[in-house]
Parts: sequence; structure tokens; C-alpha cells
Amino acid sequence: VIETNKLTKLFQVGDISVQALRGIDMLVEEGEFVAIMGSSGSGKSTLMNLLGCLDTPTGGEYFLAGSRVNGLSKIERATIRNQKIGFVFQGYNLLPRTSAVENVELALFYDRERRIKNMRQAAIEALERVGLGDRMHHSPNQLSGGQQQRVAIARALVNKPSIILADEPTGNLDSRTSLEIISLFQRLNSEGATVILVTHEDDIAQYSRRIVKLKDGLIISDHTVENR
Amino acid sequence: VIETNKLTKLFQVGDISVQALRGIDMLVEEGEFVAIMGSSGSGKSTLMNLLGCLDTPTGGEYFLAGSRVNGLSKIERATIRNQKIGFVFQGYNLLPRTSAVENVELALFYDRERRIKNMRQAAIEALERVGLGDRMHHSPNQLSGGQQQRVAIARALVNKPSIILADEPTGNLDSRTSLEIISLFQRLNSEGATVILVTHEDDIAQYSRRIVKLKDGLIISDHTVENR
Ligand SMILES: Nc1ncnc2c1ncn2[C@@H]1O[C@H](COP(=O)(O)OP(=O)(O)OP(=O)(O)O)[C@@H](O)[C@H]1O
Ligand SMILES: Nc1ncnc2c1ncn2[C@@H]1O[C@H](COP(=O)(O)OP(=O)(O)OP(=O)(O)O)[C@@H](O)[C@H]1O
Ligand SMILES: [Mg+2]
Ligand SMILES: [Mg+2]
Repeated sequence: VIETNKLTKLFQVGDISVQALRGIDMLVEEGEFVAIMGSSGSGKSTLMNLLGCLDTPTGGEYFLAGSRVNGLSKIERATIRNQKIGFVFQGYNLLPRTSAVENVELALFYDRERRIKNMRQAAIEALERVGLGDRMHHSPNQLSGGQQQRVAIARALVNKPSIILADEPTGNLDSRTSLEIISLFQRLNSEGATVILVTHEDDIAQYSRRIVKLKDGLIISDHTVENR
Repeated sequence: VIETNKLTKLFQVGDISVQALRGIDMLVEEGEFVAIMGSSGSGKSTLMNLLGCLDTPTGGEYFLAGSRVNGLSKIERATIRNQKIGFVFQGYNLLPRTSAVENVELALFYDRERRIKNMRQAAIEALERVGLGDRMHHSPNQLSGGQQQRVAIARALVNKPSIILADEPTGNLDSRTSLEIISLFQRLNSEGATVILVTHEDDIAQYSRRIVKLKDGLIISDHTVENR
């Protein structure tokens, strides 16, 4: 369902070029559960942003569910994203003066097909699934770091996406809350969702079925997880 | 050097009250290395903000280096903070359209005593110590999550504070980079700094000498770390 071919991404900072991705060839079948690991600055978020259609590659090709994505317009990419992908941002990207439940509802609002009719109810349930049923009227600055992270997760999942891309979804969560979140991803995966999550914690990566490691913008290893 | 007495903090959200801290009694001697742990929402950041003089308690007392802090004005608290404390925020709090080196320099600029004369040089060295020597002119949105976290760390340390308060300083860092950061904290601790860091990772907490656990706004355990 996800196929990249020599994907590259170059950033320009003044007169310096940063080669964030140097040629990524990646193939993910529908229903897989993949963990992406690698050191800070190795290109994980850059790759996730390309896979999530939030950004366009400098070179190479990207096919999502069989159709070419690189080269699509901003509007076309946004439509695909809203229909197929649930994205958990490393920096959450919550609207600051908006309550948790409204932040989650917005994800349903942007789905042009409006497959889910009762948006408030769906948003409340999404927040309850991540343990925030009693925090729904708090705005981000009235929430702890891990609670903000969980609102971002609820927002990514409320539209029941077929592809879940999560960039460090447990970075600010204690072990027990992290396990609750990973179990939630596992359950959605067993129901058919393709899950790709970036993590720097081996314990979390062990819950996936395949680990892809990045280093300096290249894939250096790609293995199935043993003992599962 | 840090002493709290029945510290409480109440937040008001509409007509709901959130009792974030319910009476914290904590004593930290100069030169200690303490890890604070607890589940998401248990009150860790709230406690750190009180210890860092960024916020005032609803009740109880707080003594820093022998003098009472609760009851001081905003200006008085800011002065103490700039002179004695280096604070690493869970959400980094970097200035968005400002380069990494300028973000770090600002911490020196705000030190009224201007103990460090060559601010640019000190800022460059602080960034090199966290591995960002080649990213100093990038602004936060041109940096990876873990790089932004390291700029926040460099900014907290550049003024050579006697008290380091770090709220989840390795949450977005891979294992190797996390160890580099923790070794940096250990070195500063061996040079006399008091270090209190919030972490949800046991591996990181094992590098401290004492672990304080919070649950629902109360300290539930306070032990020295074995096997060190
Ligand atoms: N400004 C605020 N207004 C209202 N409630 C708040 C505010 N800040 C924090 N809270 C609430 O107080 C509780 C403690 O928050 P705190 O940020 O201290 O948690 P934490 O232990 O740091 O969690 P995490 O590990 O997720 O960062 C949380 O339940 C949170 O919802
Ligand atoms: N908008 C940008 N402009 C310039 N450079 C960028 C930009 N975004 C990322 N970079 C650089 O590209 C490299 C890869 O960044 P990326 O965010 O993908 O790393 P990452 O693997 O997600 O790291 P982390 O684990 O710290 O989140 C980094 O060295 C970073 O400095
Ligand atoms: Mg990243
Ligand atoms: Mg916190």
C-alpha cells in the first residue's frame, strides 16, 4: 500500500543544503505494523512527512494505494490525507486556544465525505480511548505533555484511517500509558489498519512486526521482529 | 538547597478544579542528582514549574537556597531563576523565528549580572556540547524534534547554573544521544550542580542517585538508586 522509489529530500538553509533523505526504497504491504528507528536527525520525521503527503520529495517516487503521489497538488494531497491517513505529529500540532474535544472534532470536520455524522460523540469516544475522558474541555496549555500527546493521537485515529503514521507517539508517556497506546495501535492493526510508527525506544519497537532503521537519510537495516 | 513544605497547586478550568499537587514535602541537598517519575498527569511538570519559580503554589511553602520563594513577585522570581536555575522545558519553548544560536544567546542576555561576556562564543560551545555545532543557524522549524530538544538543553546550561531542572530532556532522543545528554548532566553534577530531572524511562532514571515517584499529585516513594 506504500511504495517509495529512491525518495530524496533536500532542505535549503541559507546557502547550506541539508540532504535529509538520500534515496529511500521502502515497500509496506497493507496491514503491516512497522517501526522506524534511527538517531536524532537521521531523517525519520522527514520520511514520515513525505509518506503522510504533508510534504513533497525533492526526487524519487511515492505510490500510495497504487497511485503516484509525488507531483500531486497541495489540494489533492490534502484530500488523500484526510481520507486515508491518520497522522500523529512529533510536535502534536494542536490548535492552542481550542479544547481537546474540539481539536479532535476538527479532524472529522475536514473529512469532505463526512463519513462520521455525530462528530462530537466520535470525538468524545476517541478521547476516552486514550484515557482523557475527564480532560475534554481543557485546551492544550491546560494539559500535561503526555495528555497533549494523547489528544494528538485521538485526533489521528478518530476518522478510522486505513493508514496510521505515528511520529514518536509515546515520547512523553510513562511505561504504562505507553503500553495502553501501543495496545490501541495493535488492536487497530488487527482490524486491518496499516501502522507505521517512529520510536526511539526498543521496548516499543518490539511490539511491531518489522523494524526499519535509518541513518543519515538512508535505510541501513530492515528486519522482521523475532520472538513475537 | 531545595525545600518544599506541603506544596499544593490547584488549577481552575471553567467551574472544575484540578488538584494537580496535593501537598508535596521534598528536600534536596546541594549537589544531589534526583529523578522524578510518575504517570502522565501525575503532577511532575507542575512541581518542576514551582521549583523553577515559573509558577506560584496555591498553598504551602518553597525555600530555595535558604530563602522563601512563594510570595515573591514575578520580577523577583525571574531574577532568582536567571541567576541560579537552568530549566529545560518539556515543550522546549524555543523562539520560533530565531536561530538555535540566538535562542541560546538569549539566556545569557537575560542574566542581569552578565557574568559571561562573549555571549556568541558561549552559545556556540553550548550547542557543540549537545552535538549541534553544525545546526546553529537553523531555526526550530528547520530542526528535527530531538535537535529542538537539544537546543532547549543547551539554552538551560549555557549560564552554568547551580541548579538544573530538566523536564523530560530525552523524550525525543534515541538511546545513544540520550546517553550523551545524561553523561553531560552527570559531569555538571560532579562539578557541583544540583540536578533534578523528570523522566518516564527507567534506564535514564538509573543514572540518577535518587528516584522520587509521584502519583495523583503526591509523592508515593523516595528511594536511593541501588547498584551505582
Ligand atoms: N494550566 C492548567 N490548567 C488546568 N489543568 C492543568 C494545567 N496544567 C496542568 N493541568 C492538569 O494538572 C495535572 C498535572 O499536570 P502535569 O503537567 O504536572 O503532569 P505531568 O506529570 O507533567 O504529566 P506528563 O508526564 O504527561 O507530562 C494534569 O492532570 C493536567 O491536566
Ligand atoms: N525544514 C527544514 N529545513 C532544514 N533542515 C531541516 C528541516 N527539517 C529537518 N531538517 C534537517 O534534516 C535532518 C532530518 O530531520 P528529521 O526531522 O527528519 O530527523 P528525525 O530523524 O525525525 O530526528 P528526531 O529523532 O530528532 O526527531 C536533520 O538534520 C534536520 O536538521
Ligand atoms: Mg523526528
Ligand atoms: Mg509533564
